[in-house]
Amino acid sequence: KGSDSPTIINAFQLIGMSSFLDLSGFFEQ
Amino acid sequence: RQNSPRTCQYVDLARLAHDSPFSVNEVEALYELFKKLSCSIIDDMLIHKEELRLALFQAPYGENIFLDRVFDLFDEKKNGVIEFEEFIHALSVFHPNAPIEEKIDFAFRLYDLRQTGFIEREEVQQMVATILMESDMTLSDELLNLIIDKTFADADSDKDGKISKAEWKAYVLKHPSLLKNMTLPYLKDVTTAFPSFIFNTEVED
Repeated sequence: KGSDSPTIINAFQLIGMSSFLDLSGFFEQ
Repeated sequence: RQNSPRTCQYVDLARLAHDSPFSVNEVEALYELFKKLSCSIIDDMLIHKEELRLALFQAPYGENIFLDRVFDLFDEKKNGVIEFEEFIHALSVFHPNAPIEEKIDFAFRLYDLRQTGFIEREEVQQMVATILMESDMTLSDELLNLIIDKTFADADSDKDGKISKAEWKAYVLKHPSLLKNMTLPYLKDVTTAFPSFIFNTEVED
């Protein structure tokens, strides 16, 4: 069973989750 | 009229609109946003790093490499503050209609922490460590290395241990979701978000 390997998040997806990279904060105060 | 766009002697609204995806009214609406951000701590019509941090993270204190890079990219003159014109230039990249090449380039410069012209493995490690700390997430070293190995296996096509701008471009075109942060849908409707520009406007788009 399982030639499928689990999908690994790529590093930039992870990095992109930083609140400091979400400039929509400008508009949501 | 205090603080109206016309009293800001350094700003030529029509020129800013002409050189950006924004209309004159949209530039005026962004001026309302700029006024709000630039007087949140020091009322001097300039955005200081603490004010950017407050806007993005609702707290004026604390070091963060992403904040430093965002600030540096906005601060074109490298004089430690963001002026209105710089604010418009940088936000132009985030407009939904801005060319994708500009978004790719901005993201590359953002992630090239040491500004060497490459995104290096150490930089990616540092950024991943920062986001993990920021979000109180812990991952085993093994999983972290696996994530970074896999990322470089996909992105670093010449296998020299660093991601060039051409490799970055090819990589994000394959994974366009990585540019999600480079578009602010709000910018499409900024006059609605900041209707108070109406009280200061001198033009009708």
